[in-house]
Amino acid sequence: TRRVIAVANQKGGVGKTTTVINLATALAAAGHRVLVIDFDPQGNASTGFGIEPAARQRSSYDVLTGEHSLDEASMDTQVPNLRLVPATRDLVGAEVELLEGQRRDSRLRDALFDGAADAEFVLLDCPPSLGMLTVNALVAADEVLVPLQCEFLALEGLSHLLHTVDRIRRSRNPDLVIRGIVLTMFDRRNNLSEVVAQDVRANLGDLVFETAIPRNVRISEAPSHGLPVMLYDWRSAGAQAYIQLARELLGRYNRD
Amino acid sequence: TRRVIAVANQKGGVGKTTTVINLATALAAAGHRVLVIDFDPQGNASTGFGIEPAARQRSSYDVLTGEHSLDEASMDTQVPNLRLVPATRDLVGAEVELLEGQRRDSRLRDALFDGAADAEFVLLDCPPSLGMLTVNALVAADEVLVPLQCEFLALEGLSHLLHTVDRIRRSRNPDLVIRGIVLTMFDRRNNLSEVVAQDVRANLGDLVFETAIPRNVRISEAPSHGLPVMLYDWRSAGAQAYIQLARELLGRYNRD
Ligand SMILES: Nc1ncnc2c1ncn2[C@@H]1O[C@H](COP(=O)(O)OP(=O)(O)OP(=O)(O)O)[C@@H](O)[C@H]1O
Ligand SMILES: Nc1ncnc2c1ncn2[C@@H]1O[C@H](COP(=O)(O)OP(=O)(O)OP(=O)(O)O)[C@@H](O)[C@H]1O
Ligand SMILES: [Mg+2]
Ligand SMILES: [Mg+2]
Repeated sequence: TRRVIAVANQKGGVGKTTTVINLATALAAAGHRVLVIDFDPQGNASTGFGIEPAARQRSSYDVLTGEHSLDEASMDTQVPNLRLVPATRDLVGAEVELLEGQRRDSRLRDALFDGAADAEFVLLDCPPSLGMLTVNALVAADEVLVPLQCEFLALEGLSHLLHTVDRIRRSRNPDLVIRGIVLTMFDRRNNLSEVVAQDVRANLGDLVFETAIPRNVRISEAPSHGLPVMLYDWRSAGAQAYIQLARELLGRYNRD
Repeated sequence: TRRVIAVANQKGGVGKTTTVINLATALAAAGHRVLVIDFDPQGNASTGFGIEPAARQRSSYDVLTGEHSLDEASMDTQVPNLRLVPATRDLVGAEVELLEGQRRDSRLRDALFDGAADAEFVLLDCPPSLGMLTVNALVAADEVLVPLQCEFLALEGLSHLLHTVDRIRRSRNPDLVIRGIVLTMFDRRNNLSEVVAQDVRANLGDLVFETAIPRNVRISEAPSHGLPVMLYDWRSAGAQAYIQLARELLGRYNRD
């Protein structure tokens, strides 16, 4: 079976890209074949895997416009078992261009229909908005993973995101489920993190993964070396937390 | 004179909203009449001033559609000298709706033509994208302030943002200047902050404000009380840094 997971949250800077890069790497290290699709015009997931802008000959933009198939646009990374469809700035234009075309919100779903057939996991890194790119990802996905920064302002948008997922499930993608909410940048030194974490767990219970990702400077250093944190410093608290998260995610599949 | 300042950066979570709320409050405390326009569908700036969603009867969306003038949509806040045009979720639709209309990227500029005449500063909080809302803000603005988080991934998008500002200056808004780059969430304990700060100062020199905003938990606690950090805890390092930034900004006007 193949699972397509959209990693989404319209709030900016909550750890979407970091979660895609490091969860994908942990799943690949456990022997699963993984494809990451960078769907953010910033191209941060592509950078995090060490792919320079000049090396992104084919990209997720080409897949959306139909110029290349998913398999043509995907490339190897330094991580065994892990392939990537990189993002370029052109993607900024896609928000506008997609609006005028046919089947505008199912372009990615159509591409996944006959592409990435041998991947066991496909992870989609979404931009910080609920525009056309994120809608395409939610229509294409089987499940949604929501990184939630342990900050007050990050809580504000959560209900809006969950309503949007509901709306897409009812209108465009009946099988779409929320796989879970991942608490990120959890800082034991600061009371606010604990307050937010308790609040979210009280309201959403089992939907929240037990594994919380700690704030850990090795995580934010890794992208400057073009490496996932597991390859940069696998002993770090950050790397270990993402390994733990991958284990918990796989456990949820066995449970259901 | 009136100065319209767009606070923009397509990278998410870098401190745009925090900078708008607290710089606006510091300028108001210094006796200047300030208007904040919340241009982000998340409505975080409105929340940061304690305006509940139910109290946002008129909003920046109504101004864009022409249903209300800027002056009709603006409201008082708890901060003397500071008024706000709040944001609601409707704004998400504006990205799409604006595309189909006339004068789609100068709706805000048109509204500012005969609105907010008595404000000395108008601060625009932009969403984390370079879509229609941010373009509208850059077309309407006299100057741009760029919050830059001291993180590697945040550096990546800076040149793209500066090119976008250039493009808007050449095609739509010849007087648009970059007022400066503000380093945010600077953490003395972590080497990465220092490396990023030195790199940016070496490349952009005077464009970077001397005042760096430290990572300070009181800043992230303040929005949960609906207060700018100056009103929540004016002795905190965060509040003092924004007071200092306001002073430095005013100094730049005297200098030029
Ligand atoms: N657990 C963590 N500890 C420390 N730093 C982190 C952690 N997770 C993410 N970061 C850093 O925080 C910043 C924001 O994370 P990231 O870019 O992954 O968020 P995002 O949600 O993808 O942002 P955007 O909304 O711009 O796409 C990055 O500089 C990243 O390196
Ligand atoms: N100097 C600081 N110290 C500590 N926390 C901060 C600081 N500046 C901002 N924050 C917190 O970091 C988070 C991101 O900041 P903020 O929401 O202002 O960024 P933004 O760029 O407006 O995000 P978005 O891209 O989603 O609009 C918020 O939870 C905020 O409270
Ligand atoms: Mg990202
Ligand atoms: Mg904001």
